Amino acid sequence: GDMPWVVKAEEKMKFDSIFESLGPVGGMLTGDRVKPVLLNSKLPVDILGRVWELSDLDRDGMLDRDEFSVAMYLVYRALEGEPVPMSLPPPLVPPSKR
Amino acid sequence: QYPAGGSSTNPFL
Repeated sequence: GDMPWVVKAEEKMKFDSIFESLGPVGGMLTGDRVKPVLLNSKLPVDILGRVWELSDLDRDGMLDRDEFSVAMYLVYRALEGEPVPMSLPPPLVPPSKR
Repeated sequence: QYPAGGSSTNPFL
């Protein structure tokens, strides 16, 4: 659809720079690379597990830059006190994955 | 959801 992605351009640039700083291989970050970053948020591990479930859209155990942005978006919102949804709302699905 | 006997793709599980 043509629904705007909830991750705005400015926020996407920030998430992309974090993504690049973690040393993606072939445009992907493995769970081992992403896990310590999410743990840094100090959010409960069960919440972070759900963030991963919602972000790894193709369930390959790795995040590309759009999936990583979904993960970071959910973590930042959770830190602001918003609950992490049980399933990914359509506006949060990256346009490249629809 | 995960392959039987296979490991999870979720690093937090």
